[in-house]
Amino acid sequence: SQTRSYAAPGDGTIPAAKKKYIPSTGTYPLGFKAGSAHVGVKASNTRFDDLALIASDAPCAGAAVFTTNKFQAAPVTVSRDLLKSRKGEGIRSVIINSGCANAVTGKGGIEDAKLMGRETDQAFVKDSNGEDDGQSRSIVMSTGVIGQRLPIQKIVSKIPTAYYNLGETHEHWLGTAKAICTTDTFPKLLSKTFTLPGSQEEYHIAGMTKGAGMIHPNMA
Amino acid sequence: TLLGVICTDAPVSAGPLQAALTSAITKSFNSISIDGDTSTNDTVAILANGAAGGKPIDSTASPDFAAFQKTLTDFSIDLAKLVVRDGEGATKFVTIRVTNAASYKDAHRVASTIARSPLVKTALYGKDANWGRILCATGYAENVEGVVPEETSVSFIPSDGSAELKLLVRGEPEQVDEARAAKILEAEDLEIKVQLSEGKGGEEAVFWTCDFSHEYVTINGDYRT
Repeated sequence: SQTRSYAAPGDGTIPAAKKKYIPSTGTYPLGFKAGSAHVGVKASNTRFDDLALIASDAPCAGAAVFTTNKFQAAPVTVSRDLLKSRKGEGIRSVIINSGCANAVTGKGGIEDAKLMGRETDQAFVKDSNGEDDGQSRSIVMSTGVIGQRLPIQKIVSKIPTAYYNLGETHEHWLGTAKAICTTDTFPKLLSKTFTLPGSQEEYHIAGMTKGAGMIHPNMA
Repeated sequence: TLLGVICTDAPVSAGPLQAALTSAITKSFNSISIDGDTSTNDTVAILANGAAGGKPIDSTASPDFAAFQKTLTDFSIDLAKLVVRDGEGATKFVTIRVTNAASYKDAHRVASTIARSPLVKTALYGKDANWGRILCATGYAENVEGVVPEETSVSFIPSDGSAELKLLVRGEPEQVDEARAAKILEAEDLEIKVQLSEGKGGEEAVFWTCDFSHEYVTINGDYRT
């Protein structure tokens, strides 16, 4: 397995020079929540959250770009198919695990990614007694070591916890940004407000990203 | 692996949302490089729920769409830069600006080639104003027309706002003030400007990368699969 030689972002050892990049406040989009949970995808991770959930209160529009690497990981295939089949509409959430990339894992990996999305969908259905059209509504992402199967039962058992932990405060967003980190030394989170020429409203945009190595994206 | 999730409460429907993201990605996440390796998992997703109200953006032809696209592009660039700031073992944040190219694609290809050159990146780590390596990478960029050695200029743009340091002008090496070059390279942030022609092309691309240090090898030498 991949060993982490860097300190984990959540362990208080963020390099002093990087602390200036971590926001202490934020302005987050209405109707979105973020949350995380500890799974222990990597057996060596006994403390830090490694499952992240970002959710809209109501079904919404979604879009994505994906790696053009020919060995596309299972969550890439599953999420692309989801957006295609739903025409980018009716999306509810993004569920992400760190610690294992679910890449080059064959048909089993595809099933794992689908199950991860389905169980996330179920959390929303159960909570609201809402309608379940049987179609996926959750985009799935994974990051970490390549070539290993996800500990999928451990992950799905913690999806309700991530759902329960959803919230709209800065701490929720920052905690979720930490949960997607791998060898990153600091969580990457930004937010801002903006306006559009044809509206009076003030809009919000927030984003989190992760990545420190194996970085030369060519997404489409 | 690069992962990103962006959320907005603006009322953007799925089609325009995909168009805005695809456009934004070219000049942001597809314009960064840490180690030149493209992952199996790179994904950036955006959700728009319209919770803030207002007139829906249903087409890519409206002024609202153009404004949203600009906002998303700038926001994505800021997010992408954070990734470069955290490059494994990186000690420098480097902006590569390629100007006067025949097309954006050409400028982007040249910038990308420079950004993934191990010798350029190790020179930056070693604080060496090694324009020869920059020029070398420029010259082997694939499928680029209009790279003419006699018209190519290279300079460093210091992060403190002082005058650029010219290293090569129209293919001719400058007498470089090594002391000033060393001072510029001491800073964490640096911009490399490569001008490909003398006014024959007007396209420009910007790429962000980092240096290549001992620490990068240590970190990745520890990985086991």
